[in-house]
Amino acid sequence: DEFDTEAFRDDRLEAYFKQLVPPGMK
Amino acid sequence: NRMRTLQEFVSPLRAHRLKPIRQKTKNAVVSILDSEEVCMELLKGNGAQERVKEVLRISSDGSMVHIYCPNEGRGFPLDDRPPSPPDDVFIYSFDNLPEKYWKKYQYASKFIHLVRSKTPKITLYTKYAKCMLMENSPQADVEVCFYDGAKINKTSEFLRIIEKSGKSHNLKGEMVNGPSEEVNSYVEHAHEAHQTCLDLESIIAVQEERTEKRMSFFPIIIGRRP
Repeated sequence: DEFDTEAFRDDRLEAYFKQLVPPGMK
Repeated sequence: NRMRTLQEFVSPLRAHRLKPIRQKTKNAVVSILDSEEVCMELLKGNGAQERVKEVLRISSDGSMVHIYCPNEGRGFPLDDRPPSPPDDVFIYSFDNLPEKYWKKYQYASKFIHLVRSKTPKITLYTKYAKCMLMENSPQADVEVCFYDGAKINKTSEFLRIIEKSGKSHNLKGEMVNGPSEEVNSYVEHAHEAHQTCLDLESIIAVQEERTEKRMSFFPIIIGRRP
């Protein structure tokens, strides 16, 4: 597949998702 | 021989309120720009020879697509941002985008849908948990993190429970009868918190409509951890 979605599952993207969660008040 | 339309495969993507990210894949770089536009840089060549040969910039509401070939088709070395547009840019709407670009649009849309499923729109702190309603509406994902360590993820397809012990269960649809009474009480609270978030979302959206300057109240955090 010319456009695979495997690259959507890497550590860098996971780190990005983590910082989307509202800061503080964890 | 009915003419197919892109609408049959994908609806216009929506990148409002999404945070910038630049993600490299095998043949492309998909990014969300500061302007909330979605950009795809199509790559040719390998390693240091990788060049951006074509750029698609999709408006944040998915309705317009600007396409250009940097450096008159010779491409540009891959950089940390998309090559800026040259004079000749092809401008298409979602409805008249040539079929040869449909797959690229669908790929960008898949990426945006994934980011929206991880981007909280409403964060509600209840007595027992932090509940996050994500941006990927309709049927947006929900993540409920209980203060005692348990966690529930709800999507349109399944409901996953991770108990304090780390043991996980998958329930299909709206079933409440999980494996034990204790788990059921978590599931019930998650459903209640989810419904409260949906109610708040519609109330706040109505208020957004009423403000003159179309202020955006989202993402919003309601309450705080006890």
